[in-house]
Amino acid sequence: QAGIIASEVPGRSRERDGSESNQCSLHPFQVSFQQLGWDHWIIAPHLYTPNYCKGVCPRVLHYGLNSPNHAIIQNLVNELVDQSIPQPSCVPYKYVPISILLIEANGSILYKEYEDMIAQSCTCR
Amino acid sequence: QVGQPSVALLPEASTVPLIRELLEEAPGKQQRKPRVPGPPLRYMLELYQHSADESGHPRENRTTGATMVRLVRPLANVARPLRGPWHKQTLDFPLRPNRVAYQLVRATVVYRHQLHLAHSHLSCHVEHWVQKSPTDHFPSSGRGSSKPSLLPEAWTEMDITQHVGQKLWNHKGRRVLRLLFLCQQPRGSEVLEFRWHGTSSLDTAFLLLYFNDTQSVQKAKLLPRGLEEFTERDPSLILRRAR
Repeated sequence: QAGIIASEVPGRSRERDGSESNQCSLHPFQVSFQQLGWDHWIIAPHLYTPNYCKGVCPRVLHYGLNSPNHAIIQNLVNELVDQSIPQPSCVPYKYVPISILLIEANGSILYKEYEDMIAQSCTCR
Repeated sequence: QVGQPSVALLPEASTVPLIRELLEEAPGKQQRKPRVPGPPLRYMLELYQHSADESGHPRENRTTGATMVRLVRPLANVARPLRGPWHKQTLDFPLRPNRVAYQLVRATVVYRHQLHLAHSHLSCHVEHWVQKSPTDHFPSSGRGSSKPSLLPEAWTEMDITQHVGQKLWNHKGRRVLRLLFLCQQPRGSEVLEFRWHGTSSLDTAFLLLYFNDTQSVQKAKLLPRGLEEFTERDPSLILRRAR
């Protein structure tokens, strides 16, 4: 079966997975801390861009998706063995931190770097 | 619920680091944002602008040397007017017990070394408070007193890391760091009787505590340099090799 998969015409898998445009990818998204209900204690920044990952995970996962081998296997299981096992999910792969200036309940002022607050790339897992 | 402005934090969510911190650090929604006087807020805004861009991304060339900097203001009290050329103000800084996750890397006190009161201008410095009369001064013009670009002219930053150190730090419950803020009238000037009208301790000094998040310190150590560079450069290489 490996031969068939390897010679798979990308277009066919796209038929099943929809067009190129809805493949797993990073989408920019910006919120204000006011929308999150935190503006009464956050001084800076005013806007925050967490971004998000969205899209389907095609059967033959291209390299840019940093997917583990397991994701390819799970796709095959979903297609060839048991459809109740879901395809891999499109989730963040790399994150970057954000620096926040905030006021604490006792009036102290805090500069703090929070890890993993902004999605920088996506993967199928 | 959509449109619900405040974050309804689920009880079990407190295991997630950020949510746990929100529960601890964020003043309650009903609580007004505490009023913070000029110099401390200005100082921290400057520090923030030097350390992060307008989107909040930490700058590569930031110089704080810490992932968290807390500005602690002294408990409000007003100096006791004294006779003679000296004026003394006791500054009590409340210290929270240190969370295991953070390591104190530096502590400094930032204070006005010049004060203009009534018709005179005083020169001031800070000492750590001892039971008996203050004898050993912090070197008021020695080690650690620096004038980083963040500070307006009349302010000085004094390193007191040793003084704060572990002895004050790992006790449970609230601790108070007590310092003395001493001002002297210029020599030879007519000794004026001052009343420190409203010069509360909130305007004369504040504490800066620099921490590193031990997890990120650990993470940096976990990956030997080579592997870290390797994964950074091209993660798919690892995958290909595994294949």
